[in-house]
Amino acid sequence: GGGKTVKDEL
Amino acid sequence: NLFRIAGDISHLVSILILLQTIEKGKTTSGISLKTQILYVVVFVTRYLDLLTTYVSLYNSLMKIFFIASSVYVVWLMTSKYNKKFKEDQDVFPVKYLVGGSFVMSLLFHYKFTFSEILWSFSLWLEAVCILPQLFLLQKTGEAKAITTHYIFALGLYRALYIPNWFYRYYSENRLDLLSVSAGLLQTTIYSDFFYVYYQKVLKNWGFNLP
Repeated sequence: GGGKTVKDEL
Repeated sequence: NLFRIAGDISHLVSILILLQTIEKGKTTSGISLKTQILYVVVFVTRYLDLLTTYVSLYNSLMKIFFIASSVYVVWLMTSKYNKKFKEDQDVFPVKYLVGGSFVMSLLFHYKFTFSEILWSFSLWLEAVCILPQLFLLQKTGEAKAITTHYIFALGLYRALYIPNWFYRYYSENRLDLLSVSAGLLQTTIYSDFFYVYYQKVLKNWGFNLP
């Protein structure tokens, strides 16, 4: 899997 | 995915409701200035990555909108309409929310860097920053319906992010435990409000039936 975070969210 | 889009729309709608309420009524009565100032802090600390990372045009525009609108609301409350209404009941001790969020960000973060700590801080602060508003609502008792619609839309946004995170876990193998924990806390804080809101809406609906 890719990165852990969801920083592409708001 | 659908949950994420619905969540973002709900967030957008909540702010439009708030702005509409203030501009139409020319008063900020019943709105917690403390919560609104905390939102400025949340958005500014979360969206610092606007300067460093580009995700998409949509993402950047939404971030700019949330920062700008939160600053605008605080300006409306403190400058434009402050003479018409003085909020004596907005007295929730905000320092515990800020202090608690700061401690949580020191305990839970992905990297011990300035921006990562601030990002974590913004998640925890967002989770609790509605408390002064809910506290004010409880103190003033009778709230304007429109204020409750605002809080509902605002709470719904983070609640919709939860199925979105489930979806992303299964489809992208992505799991952000920090966001999920803070998001669950946030939705829990809203849950009592959701219940009351649901009851009232149902009740009113029932009364209006022919």
